[in-house]
Amino acid sequence: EEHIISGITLSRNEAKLTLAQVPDKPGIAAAVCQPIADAGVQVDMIVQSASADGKTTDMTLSVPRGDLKRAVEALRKVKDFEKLEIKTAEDIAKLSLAGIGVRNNPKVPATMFKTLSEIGVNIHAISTSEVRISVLIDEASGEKAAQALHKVFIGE
Amino acid sequence: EEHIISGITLSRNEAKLTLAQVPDKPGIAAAVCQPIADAGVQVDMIVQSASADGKTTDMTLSVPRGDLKRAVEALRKVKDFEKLEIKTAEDIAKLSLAGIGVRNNPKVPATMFKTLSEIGVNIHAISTSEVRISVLIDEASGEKAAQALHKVFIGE
Ligand SMILES: C[C@@H](O)[C@H](N)C(=O)O
Ligand SMILES: C[C@@H](O)[C@H](N)C(=O)O
Repeated sequence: EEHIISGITLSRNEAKLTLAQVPDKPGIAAAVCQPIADAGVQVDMIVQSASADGKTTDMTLSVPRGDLKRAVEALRKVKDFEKLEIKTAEDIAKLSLAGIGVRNNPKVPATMFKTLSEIGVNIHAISTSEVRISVLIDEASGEKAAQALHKVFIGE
Repeated sequence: EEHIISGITLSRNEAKLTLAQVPDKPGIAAAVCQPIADAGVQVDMIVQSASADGKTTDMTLSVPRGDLKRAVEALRKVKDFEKLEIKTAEDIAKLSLAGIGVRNNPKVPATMFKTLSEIGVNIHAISTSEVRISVLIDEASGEKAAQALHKVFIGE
């Protein structure tokens, strides 16, 4: 096989916050991430899709569930961000598929996403690197999602 | 220092495609990624922020520049995707900061984004993992962006 899946990890106790329609211009990503860092909140995923309208885009951050409130408060203190639309969800888990050559095997993410859809698990956010695909899903689905991926990719 | 930045990589010759407002329901991510995989196109970044409106969200993929056309054609062939709004850009580079403990140091992404904003480089997309932060930027800014990060994080 050209890819080796080395592990499936389920990280519970996550929360997500999504900043809706931030201006897509230099300085915004820094303005979002600095106050959260200054508040001492760990940030696991930072996910930003490219702008579709050429003016704004959304950003999603995942943080430990216990830090969600503090992260939102830190953002609200930023001048210009008082009216920022921030959507949050607390019952979130991060599910990751780690392996060598994941990038060179585009069928791997396709199969991962298909497997989750077949058991009705919605993928809230996606972030990939050369050796890992991570998704945010509802924590309530975490166990069955991890088991389904295990069956498909590790085979037991 | 609590973090060790092990490298800064600039990957030129990238292209991005953004699918605007896909339905945020199970099966969509698979329906996007499967045809592209079947067309033999390598997919480097898959980035999806969580839905802000609860119904739709955007997805951004980065592919080798030479494969952009083939990726778009593969998507257009999918039933239901003929009218899908797909924004593309060809003059894209991926800039990555790799290090140990990047996640546990939220100041690292904040500083990376700030450094880019200070030289006027717009961040089109962001994807993070435990040990790497990757952004998509205009290829024309790639060299100066990499040098700026090098100066700040590696110090020369
Ligand atoms: C949206 C945000 O990433 C913006 N493009 C920036 O460069 O900071
Ligand atoms: C948008 C897409 O990721 C969708 N939520 C899915 O699960 O496939």
